Amino acid sequence: FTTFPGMPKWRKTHLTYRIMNYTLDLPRDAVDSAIEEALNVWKEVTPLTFSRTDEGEADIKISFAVRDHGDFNPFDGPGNVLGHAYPPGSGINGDAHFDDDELWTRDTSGTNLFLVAAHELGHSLGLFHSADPRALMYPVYNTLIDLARFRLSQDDVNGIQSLYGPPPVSPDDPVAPTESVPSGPETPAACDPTLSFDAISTLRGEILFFKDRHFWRKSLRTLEPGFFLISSFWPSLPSGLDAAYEEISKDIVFIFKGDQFWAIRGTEVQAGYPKGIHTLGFPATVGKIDAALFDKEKKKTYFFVGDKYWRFDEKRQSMEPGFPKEIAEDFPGVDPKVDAAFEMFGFYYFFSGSSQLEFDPNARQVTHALKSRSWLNC
Amino acid sequence: YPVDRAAEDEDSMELVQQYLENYYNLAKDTKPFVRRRDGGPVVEKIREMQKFLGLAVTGKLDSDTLDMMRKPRCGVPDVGD
Repeated sequence: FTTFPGMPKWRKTHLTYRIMNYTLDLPRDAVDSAIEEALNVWKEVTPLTFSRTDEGEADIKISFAVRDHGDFNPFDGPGNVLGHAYPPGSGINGDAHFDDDELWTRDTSGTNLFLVAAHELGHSLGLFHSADPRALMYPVYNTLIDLARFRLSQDDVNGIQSLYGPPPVSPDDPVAPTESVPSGPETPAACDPTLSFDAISTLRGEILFFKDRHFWRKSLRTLEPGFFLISSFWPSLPSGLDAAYEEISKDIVFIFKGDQFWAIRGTEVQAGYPKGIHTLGFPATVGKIDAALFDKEKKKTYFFVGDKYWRFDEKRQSMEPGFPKEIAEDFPGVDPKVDAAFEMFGFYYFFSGSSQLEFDPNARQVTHALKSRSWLNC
Repeated sequence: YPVDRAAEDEDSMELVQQYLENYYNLAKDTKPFVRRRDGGPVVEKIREMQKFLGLAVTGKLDSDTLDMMRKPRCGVPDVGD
């Protein structure tokens, strides 16, 4: 890795960003999501935090432009230069510009906005280019990348931490026990081709894959997932879960088993739980749920039960009218029964047995078919 | 055919000059690159680029190097100020 000459870096750890305008290639919420995910990539491995502002000055101003756009660094039309960004500092420094003559997409059918944004924001934080072809900060765009397996290379992590150091361990962060659980006859094997999951949830940018009494904890910054007993983090939780999801704006993970559910923040199970699932608005005929996922743009949670699904409005805290609906009706290609599900990069990931489907909720179509174990670096 | 060849050569020369000026700090007033020449500032910069991007360091405009220069990339330089 390299840093800019003179090693400019932010002298504070909380930065503001503002999206000045939008490309017409994507819905606004997809741009918002891509930028937020791109900042999360760096937030995960540093003490940096980011908050968005929609008016006035911001440390990092993000804009789309074509050809000459007032910074003596004109873009060049489709292809070649995709974007550029300026090192930390005031005014134009810290800003990131994207060439709107590219076709910006959520997947890799065009130029993937998340990937280019994560790279350009690396510059906004003080990283220059890397000579490591595996690094996000390598200057040439990798058209072959598998987004589902994206993670920072060690070179990227070394680079950004040379400027800002590692993330602090916050008191309520789940501190991993000293060692992962040794694998043994009764523990599930990550690379078993028939591997299926009980439940999956994100947690502060990581992904938790629950199976029987254990779970894998996958971070975007590390190749290998950690493997732990559920009871080593949450002694009061049951094993063999049915479903789980993270209500990101509340920093809470909801865990479901049978007709009960728990709320956890970090390692703390919240008081007043478990509660009955019927308090959420399920009819008495529903004895348990199969899977749940939270869409952070819509602020709605999808509950999957057999071949049907419900949608819960997290803002109103109530089940939406007109449900249940057939899964096949709104998620064409996703077969019931769903074992587990989660949302990341604006895609929904559905797991059934050893198979996994990546679903684009805007295009309303399956975009990838994978093995359930694909996130565990098999 | 010879005319196309010359035109193609002309394109690659321009491409490499532009690329090295944009990303490898080649001075803007450097004399245009001549393919046969084995030394000089442009050849040195080609070597520097090939090394940074993980290509065989030949100092020559081989097809791998030309392919790499045509790939989409970030507009921030790879070296220099």
